[in-house]
Amino acid sequence: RLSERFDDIFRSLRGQGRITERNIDETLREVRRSLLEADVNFKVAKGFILRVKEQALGQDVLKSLTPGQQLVKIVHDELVGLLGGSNSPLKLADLPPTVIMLVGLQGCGKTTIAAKLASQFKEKGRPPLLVAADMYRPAAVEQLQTLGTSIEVPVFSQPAGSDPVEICRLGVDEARKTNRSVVILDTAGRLSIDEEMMHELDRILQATSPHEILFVADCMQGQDAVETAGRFYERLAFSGCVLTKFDSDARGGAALSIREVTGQPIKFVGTGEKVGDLEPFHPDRMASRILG
Amino acid sequence: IVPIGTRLDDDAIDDIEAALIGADMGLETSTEIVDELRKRLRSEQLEDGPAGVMRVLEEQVAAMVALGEEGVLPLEGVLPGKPYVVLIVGVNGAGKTTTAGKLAKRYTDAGKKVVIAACDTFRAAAIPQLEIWAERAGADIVRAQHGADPAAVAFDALEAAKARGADVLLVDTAGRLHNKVNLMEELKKIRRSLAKHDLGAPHETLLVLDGTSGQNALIQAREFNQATELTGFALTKLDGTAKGGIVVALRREMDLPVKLIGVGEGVDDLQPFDGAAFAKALFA
Ligand SMILES: Nc1nc2c(ncn2[C@@H]2O[C@H](COP(=O)(O)OP(=O)(O)OP(=O)(O)O)[C@@H](O)[C@H]2O)c(=O)[nH]1
Ligand SMILES: Nc1nc2c(ncn2[C@@H]2O[C@H](COP(=O)(O)OP(=O)(O)OP(=O)(O)O)[C@@H](O)[C@H]2O)c(=O)[nH]1
Ligand SMILES: [Mg+2]
Ligand SMILES: [Mg+2]
Repeated sequence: RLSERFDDIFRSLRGQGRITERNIDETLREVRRSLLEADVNFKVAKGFILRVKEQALGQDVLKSLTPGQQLVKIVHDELVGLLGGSNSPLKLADLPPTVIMLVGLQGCGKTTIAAKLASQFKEKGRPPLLVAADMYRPAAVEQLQTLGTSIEVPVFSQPAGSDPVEICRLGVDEARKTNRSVVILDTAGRLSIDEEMMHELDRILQATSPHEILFVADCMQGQDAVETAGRFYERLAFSGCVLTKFDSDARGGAALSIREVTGQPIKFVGTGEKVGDLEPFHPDRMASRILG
Repeated sequence: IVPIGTRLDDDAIDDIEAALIGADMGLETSTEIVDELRKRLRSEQLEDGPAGVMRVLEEQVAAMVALGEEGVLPLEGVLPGKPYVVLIVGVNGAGKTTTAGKLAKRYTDAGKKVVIAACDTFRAAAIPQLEIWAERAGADIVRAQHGADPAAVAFDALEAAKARGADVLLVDTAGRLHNKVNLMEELKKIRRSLAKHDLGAPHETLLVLDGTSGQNALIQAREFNQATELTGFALTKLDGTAKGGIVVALRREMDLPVKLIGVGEGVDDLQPFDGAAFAKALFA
């Protein structure tokens, strides 16, 4: 564990006489190794280490009786701070329906999240409408319809060959006409470098003016999370993220990378395949997980 | 992506290591590659500075992921089994169903009779999704009702494939996290069902890895290999920005090759793995 590794380092350093700033660097290498193992982007890790070093020197860790423990606390607190102090709820519209748009790479869990969110809204007495705007993946509409049926939430869809932008526009109209409180747009997975598909998201945004755009991201992602989150953010200025597959044993360093590059809050985590497996994001738990 | 001067100084080394880490090779593998690079540069005379260093680096990585004879997945000609059975496994959303569809098309294009087993009986619309792929590939599909026992479907599918004189049976399974004991037990059961036919099945067990995977892919590989002996990987979504360098770490640790790569969502977006091309793309 990180604190034990720090203690070992400090113990061996004490043997050499006074601990110096250069010695702190050895413990910081341990922090770096831990962060990289946890899939934090190496550039993000670099910046993070510098801030931790500043704190360590500022707090005079070297004079502490328990420098290892103190350093772990600095690292942990710095992580919690970066991951987003406290929980950020979803923005609701003053005048319904609230429009929530889900975006992200292929297979990250958007369709599942759509159903999970719909289920939560339904339970809270805010009747949702799901919109099946993925016209590319085989049986994507059927997938959302099956999920909708299982939670008794209506799903708006159009026949094969329809334009996803039009589907979203009509879906929001439908939500308004039928007095739904929330309308959730499930879009197709796409690459951040697919210009045509990213432009489709621009057009959906223009056609529906979402109150909340949620970037859905797989927590098992590696270094590239910074790239894809950055590109999606640059394009859409999304307002929040959802991390999925949190029930895996991935350390989830992608969370830090996404936070660092977009500055947007992580609002939920997906913790399983069932429709009830959605939880609010807890920065302190995430920090502990990243540090292993 | 690696800016280097004509001498390999500390900054250049750091840049190279950063590029390797950024490609998801992980700290250990990246360090090993850089150390090896330093040794080679000392022992070899390089006349063309930065280009020379890049060439050595690419060759090194290509060598690390090279496919031996046994590493190549047979995609045509005489197959080592009738039916030749390929079990497709992996975590949720990695691209198993899509890869199964693409692979089926590869075999039907080569004149093979293909059967696909729909062993994801759990996820919403998993079977309809695979049915569309089977149709695109010109393959038969063996399915049961939603919620059926996947091991029973696997058994029946191999039975049907044998009876129909199929050349290939592709077994698509449900996405599962390797840290879920009951799901890994289910996978063992599916494998046992295939083995019951005494045909040497499964001849191939491919772990499908998302190209965006981080270090968790190492744990995935270890755990899936425990449940059902893997013969290789299929690395998907390489048409994106991720480099998939994790497979270099995987090869180093488990000596299992990447046999296929997914480069898109269309039925023809599947390629046999090419180490040299992979290494080149890594540093592009
Ligand atoms: N274990 C686990 N699986 C999840 C979670 N969220 C989604 N999944 C699974 O991940 C897979 C992909 O989920 P989808 O909802 O189809 O993902 P998607 O982003 O809509 O995929 P595309 O539309 O193809 O881009 C499915 O097998 C889901 O059941 C989660 O939190 N935990
Ligand atoms: N861009 C790209 N997308 C891919 C590739 N392979 C699969 N996908 C997409 O990834 C998403 C998930 O693919 P699936 O085949 O459903 O993945 P799966 O592993 O079967 O998912 P589960 O059965 O839910 O675990 C779909 O949107 C696919 O179109 C690829 O090589 N490139
Ligand atoms: Mg979807
Ligand atoms: Mg599937």
